[in-house]
Amino acid sequence: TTPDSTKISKEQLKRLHSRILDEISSQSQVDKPGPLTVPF
Amino acid sequence: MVMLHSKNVKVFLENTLKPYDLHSVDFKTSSLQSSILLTATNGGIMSFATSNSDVPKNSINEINSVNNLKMMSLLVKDKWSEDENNTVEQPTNSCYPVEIESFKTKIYTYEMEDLHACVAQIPNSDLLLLFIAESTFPYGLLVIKIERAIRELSDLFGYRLG
Amino acid sequence: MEAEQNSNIKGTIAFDSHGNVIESTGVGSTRIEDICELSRVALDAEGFAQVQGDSLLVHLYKRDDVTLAVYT
Repeated sequence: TTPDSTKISKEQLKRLHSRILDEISSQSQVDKPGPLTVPF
Repeated sequence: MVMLHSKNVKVFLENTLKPYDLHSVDFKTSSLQSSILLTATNGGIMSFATSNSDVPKNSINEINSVNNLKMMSLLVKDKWSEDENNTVEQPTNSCYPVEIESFKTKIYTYEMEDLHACVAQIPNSDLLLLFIAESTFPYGLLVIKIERAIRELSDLFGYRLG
Repeated sequence: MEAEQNSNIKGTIAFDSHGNVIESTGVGSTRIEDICELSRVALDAEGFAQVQGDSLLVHLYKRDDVTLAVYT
């Protein structure tokens, strides 16, 4: 049996996974300063 | 008919350079080294941004830096072209097909000496977006970054040269 | 670091469906080669698994094409 001290719960794992992905998602956002094309 | 808004494109590319700082796992990356908009036709640079803000303008170092970018852009464009036309066997771990607003494109990752490169065609256009980062910047994260950037480039979907 | 609030965590690796690293920390940074094996581990219906290594236990959770491996 694996000692409890080496385990992390499924909920902790799920939460950590979510936090990582949420942080990556928010930090991947790129601000667009305005239209990237102009008519001519 | 439209043309690129040079200033806004430049600022957009500068905005893509920002690093990651994940507090949840204490993981940080460096900034991208360069973010480049190049032509899919001949690898010419339309616009670029780099993190080397400490290089004096109009200096020899800046000229060398730009020349290096030109060289890397050409190399990546050639490799991209080769991979796009290789219908027989697509590399799997370095090619990510993505769908954005019903447009399809592919993200490729390449190793360039001690750098990580990631490139994708802006959907339906003659333009490629190229990210160059240090080798400590994970490929998986580079792919996520470029995909998000391309989603913001809908203004350039369908952009044709000449 | 929030993850260190659980002091059991010795390191992490997050990787995508192509086996490319998204992030790595602690012992995870020195065990990137584990990805090949970890990506083949059968996950349960909820996306979880555990793998016992030499001195480390690896907890796996996959969702949205991203697998998180936590070493304890």
